[in-house]
Amino acid sequence: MNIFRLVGDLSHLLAILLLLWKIWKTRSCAGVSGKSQIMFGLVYITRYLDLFTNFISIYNTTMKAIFIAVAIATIYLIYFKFKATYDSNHDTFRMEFLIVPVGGLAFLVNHDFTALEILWTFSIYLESVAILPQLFMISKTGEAETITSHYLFALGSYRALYIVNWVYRYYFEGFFDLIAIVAGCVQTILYCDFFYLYVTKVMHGKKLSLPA
Amino acid sequence: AQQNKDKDEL
Repeated sequence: MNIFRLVGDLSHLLAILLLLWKIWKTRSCAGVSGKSQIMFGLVYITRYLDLFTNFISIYNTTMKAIFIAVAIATIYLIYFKFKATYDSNHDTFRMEFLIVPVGGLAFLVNHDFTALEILWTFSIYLESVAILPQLFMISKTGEAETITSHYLFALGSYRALYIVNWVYRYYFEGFFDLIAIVAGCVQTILYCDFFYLYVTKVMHGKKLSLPA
Repeated sequence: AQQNKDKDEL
Protein backbone atom coordinates (compact mmCIF):
# COMPACT_ATOMS: atom_id res chain seq x y z
CA MET A 1 0.00 0.00 0.00
CA ASN A 2 1.23 3.52 -0.76
CA ILE A 3 -0.09 6.99 -0.08
CA PHE A 4 -1.32 7.48 -3.64
CA ARG A 5 -3.41 4.33 -3.57
CA LEU A 6 -4.68 5.09 -0.05
CA VAL A 7 -5.75 8.63 -0.95
CA GLY A 8 -7.21 7.24 -4.17
CA ASP A 9 -9.29 4.68 -2.28
CA LEU A 10 -10.45 7.32 0.21
CA SER A 11 -11.36 9.65 -2.65
CA HIS A 12 -13.33 6.82 -4.20
CA LEU A 13 -15.08 6.11 -0.89
CA LEU A 14 -15.82 9.83 -0.47
CA ALA A 15 -17.32 9.98 -3.95
CA ILE A 16 -19.77 7.13 -3.51
CA LEU A 17 -20.75 8.27 -0.01
CA LEU A 18 -21.23 11.84 -1.31
CA LEU A 19 -23.61 10.62 -4.00
CA LEU A 20 -25.56 8.42 -1.59
CA TRP A 21 -25.78 11.30 0.88
CA LYS A 22 -26.93 13.75 -1.83
CA ILE A 23 -29.73 11.47 -2.96
CA TRP A 24 -30.77 10.67 0.61
CA LYS A 25 -30.62 14.28 1.88
CA THR A 26 -32.30 15.93 -1.09
CA ARG A 27 -34.60 12.89 -1.44
CA SER A 28 -33.99 13.25 -5.15
CA CYS A 29 -31.76 11.64 -7.76
CA ALA A 30 -32.24 14.45 -10.26
CA GLY A 31 -29.18 14.82 -12.45
CA VAL A 32 -27.87 11.38 -11.47
CA SER A 33 -27.49 8.71 -14.13
CA GLY A 34 -29.02 5.48 -12.86
CA LYS A 35 -27.34 3.65 -15.74
CA SER A 36 -23.88 4.64 -14.57
CA GLN A 37 -24.76 3.49 -11.08
CA ILE A 38 -25.96 0.13 -12.38
CA MET A 39 -22.69 -0.30 -14.26
CA PHE A 40 -20.66 0.64 -11.19
CA GLY A 41 -22.65 -1.94 -9.24
CA LEU A 42 -21.72 -4.49 -11.91
CA VAL A 43 -18.08 -3.36 -11.71
CA TYR A 44 -17.88 -4.01 -7.96
CA ILE A 45 -19.77 -7.31 -8.03
CA THR A 46 -17.67 -8.78 -10.86
CA ARG A 47 -14.41 -7.50 -9.36
CA TYR A 48 -15.00 -8.48 -5.75
CA LEU A 49 -16.23 -12.03 -6.27
CA ASP A 50 -13.14 -13.10 -4.36
CA LEU A 51 -14.43 -11.17 -1.35
CA PHE A 52 -14.95 -14.38 0.62
CA THR A 53 -12.36 -16.62 -0.98
CA ASN A 54 -9.24 -14.49 -1.18
CA PHE A 55 -8.48 -12.61 2.05
CA ILE A 56 -5.89 -9.86 1.52
CA SER A 57 -6.38 -7.62 4.56
CA ILE A 58 -9.06 -6.22 6.83
CA TYR A 59 -8.83 -2.95 4.91
CA ASN A 60 -9.26 -4.70 1.55
CA THR A 61 -12.23 -6.78 2.68
CA THR A 62 -13.92 -3.86 4.46
CA MET A 63 -13.58 -1.50 1.50
CA LYS A 64 -14.88 -4.12 -0.94
CA ALA A 65 -17.91 -4.75 1.27
CA ILE A 66 -18.59 -1.02 1.62
CA PHE A 67 -18.29 -0.39 -2.13
CA ILE A 68 -20.74 -3.17 -2.94
CA ALA A 69 -23.18 -2.12 -0.20
CA VAL A 70 -23.14 1.59 -1.10
CA ALA A 71 -23.54 0.81 -4.81
CA ILE A 72 -26.57 -1.39 -4.13
CA ALA A 73 -28.05 1.20 -1.76
CA THR A 74 -27.60 3.95 -4.37
CA ILE A 75 -29.24 1.87 -7.08
CA TYR A 76 -32.09 1.08 -4.69
CA LEU A 77 -32.65 4.79 -3.95
CA ILE A 78 -32.62 5.70 -7.63
CA TYR A 79 -34.82 2.94 -9.02
CA PHE A 80 -37.10 2.29 -6.08
CA LYS A 81 -37.28 4.75 -3.22
CA PHE A 82 -36.91 7.99 -5.17
CA LYS A 83 -37.95 6.57 -8.53
CA ALA A 84 -40.30 9.51 -9.09
CA THR A 85 -37.32 11.88 -9.20
CA TYR A 86 -35.30 9.75 -11.61
CA ASP A 87 -34.78 11.72 -14.82
CA SER A 88 -35.10 8.87 -17.34
CA ASN A 89 -35.66 11.30 -20.22
CA HIS A 90 -32.09 12.51 -19.93
CA ASP A 91 -30.51 9.22 -18.85
CA THR A 92 -30.71 7.69 -22.30
CA PHE A 93 -27.22 6.32 -22.93
CA ARG A 94 -27.50 2.73 -24.25
CA MET A 95 -25.69 0.60 -21.64
CA GLU A 96 -25.54 -2.36 -24.00
CA PHE A 97 -23.30 -0.29 -26.30
CA LEU A 98 -20.74 -0.41 -23.50
CA ILE A 99 -21.35 -3.74 -21.79
CA VAL A 100 -21.30 -5.91 -24.94
CA PRO A 101 -18.00 -4.60 -26.42
CA VAL A 102 -16.39 -4.58 -22.97
CA GLY A 103 -17.57 -8.16 -22.41
CA GLY A 104 -16.13 -9.23 -25.76
CA LEU A 105 -12.83 -7.46 -25.12
CA ALA A 106 -12.53 -9.12 -21.70
CA PHE A 107 -12.71 -12.48 -23.47
CA LEU A 108 -10.06 -11.52 -26.00
CA VAL A 109 -7.60 -9.52 -23.93
CA ASN A 110 -6.91 -10.83 -20.44
CA HIS A 111 -4.09 -12.20 -18.33
CA ASP A 112 -5.60 -15.63 -17.80
CA PHE A 113 -8.50 -17.38 -19.51
CA THR A 114 -10.28 -18.36 -16.30
CA ALA A 115 -13.77 -17.27 -15.16
CA LEU A 116 -12.54 -15.18 -12.24
CA GLU A 117 -9.83 -13.48 -14.32
CA ILE A 118 -12.18 -12.72 -17.22
CA LEU A 119 -14.75 -11.27 -14.82
CA TRP A 120 -12.04 -9.15 -13.18
CA THR A 121 -10.90 -7.96 -16.63
CA PHE A 122 -14.51 -7.23 -17.60
CA SER A 123 -14.84 -5.20 -14.40
CA ILE A 124 -11.68 -3.21 -15.13
CA TYR A 125 -12.74 -2.42 -18.70
CA LEU A 126 -16.32 -1.60 -17.65
CA GLU A 127 -15.19 0.75 -14.93
CA SER A 128 -13.22 2.78 -17.46
CA VAL A 129 -16.40 3.63 -19.41
CA ALA A 130 -19.07 3.36 -16.69
CA ILE A 131 -19.16 7.13 -16.15
CA LEU A 132 -20.12 7.84 -19.77
CA PRO A 133 -23.90 7.78 -19.20
CA GLN A 134 -23.44 10.28 -16.36
CA LEU A 135 -21.26 12.61 -18.45
CA PHE A 136 -23.67 12.18 -21.37
CA MET A 137 -26.60 13.11 -19.11
CA ILE A 138 -24.84 16.26 -17.94
CA SER A 139 -24.13 17.21 -21.55
CA LYS A 140 -27.84 16.75 -22.32
CA THR A 141 -29.12 18.73 -19.33
CA GLY A 142 -26.30 21.24 -19.83
CA GLU A 143 -25.57 21.50 -16.12
CA ALA A 144 -24.93 19.54 -12.91
CA GLU A 145 -25.76 20.21 -9.28
CA THR A 146 -22.69 21.33 -7.36
CA ILE A 147 -22.77 18.25 -5.11
CA THR A 148 -22.90 16.02 -8.21
CA SER A 149 -19.85 17.78 -9.63
CA HIS A 150 -17.99 17.18 -6.34
CA TYR A 151 -18.96 13.52 -6.65
CA LEU A 152 -17.53 13.39 -10.17
CA PHE A 153 -14.37 15.21 -9.15
CA ALA A 154 -13.70 12.75 -6.31
CA LEU A 155 -14.52 9.79 -8.52
CA GLY A 156 -12.28 11.01 -11.34
CA SER A 157 -9.46 11.81 -8.92
CA TYR A 158 -9.48 8.29 -7.49
CA ARG A 159 -8.36 6.65 -10.73
CA ALA A 160 -5.95 9.49 -11.51
CA LEU A 161 -4.31 8.79 -8.13
CA TYR A 162 -4.24 5.09 -9.00
CA ILE A 163 -2.18 5.94 -12.08
CA VAL A 164 0.36 7.63 -9.80
CA ASN A 165 0.20 4.53 -7.58
CA TRP A 166 1.04 2.33 -10.58
CA VAL A 167 4.01 4.51 -11.50
CA TYR A 168 5.18 4.29 -7.89
CA ARG A 169 4.73 0.52 -7.76
CA TYR A 170 6.52 0.08 -11.09
CA TYR A 171 9.61 1.91 -9.89
CA PHE A 172 9.67 0.69 -6.31
CA GLU A 173 8.16 -2.80 -6.56
CA GLY A 174 8.75 -3.71 -10.20
CA PHE A 175 5.03 -4.40 -10.39
CA PHE A 176 2.66 -3.37 -13.14
CA ASP A 177 -0.57 -4.59 -14.65
CA LEU A 178 -0.97 -3.31 -18.18
CA ILE A 179 -4.72 -4.04 -18.37
CA ALA A 180 -5.43 -1.99 -15.26
CA ILE A 181 -3.07 0.79 -16.38
CA VAL A 182 -4.47 1.18 -19.91
CA ALA A 183 -8.08 1.07 -18.67
CA GLY A 184 -7.21 3.49 -15.85
CA CYS A 185 -5.72 5.95 -18.32
CA VAL A 186 -8.78 5.75 -20.59
CA GLN A 187 -11.01 6.26 -17.54
CA THR A 188 -9.09 9.32 -16.36
CA ILE A 189 -8.92 10.83 -19.85
CA LEU A 190 -12.73 10.68 -20.06
CA TYR A 191 -12.88 13.03 -17.07
CA CYS A 192 -10.50 15.60 -18.55
CA ASP A 193 -13.07 18.02 -19.92
CA PHE A 194 -15.08 17.68 -16.73
CA PHE A 195 -11.95 18.37 -14.64
CA TYR A 196 -11.37 21.50 -16.71
CA LEU A 197 -14.93 22.71 -16.14
CA TYR A 198 -14.75 21.80 -12.46
CA VAL A 199 -11.53 23.72 -11.85
CA THR A 200 -12.53 26.77 -13.89
CA LYS A 201 -16.13 26.96 -12.65
CA VAL A 202 -17.03 25.03 -9.53
CA MET A 203 -13.84 26.03 -7.73
CA HIS A 204 -14.79 29.66 -8.38
CA GLY A 205 -18.16 29.20 -6.79
CA LYS A 206 -20.00 28.98 -10.07
CA LYS A 207 -22.44 26.25 -11.02
CA LEU A 208 -21.12 23.63 -13.41
CA SER A 209 -22.80 24.41 -16.73
CA LEU A 210 -21.67 23.29 -20.12
CA PRO A 211 -21.36 25.91 -22.83
CA ALA A 212 -24.79 25.75 -24.47
CA ALA B 1 6.88 -7.97 -15.64
CA GLN B 2 5.07 -9.38 -12.64
CA GLN B 3 1.32 -9.28 -13.08
CA ASN B 4 -1.18 -8.31 -10.47
CA LYS B 5 -1.54 -11.95 -9.42
CA ASP B 6 -2.58 -11.36 -5.85
CA LYS B 7 -5.09 -8.69 -6.88
CA ASP B 8 -4.36 -6.64 -3.79
CA GLU B 9 -5.79 -3.47 -5.34
CA LEU B 10 -9.43 -2.46 -5.03
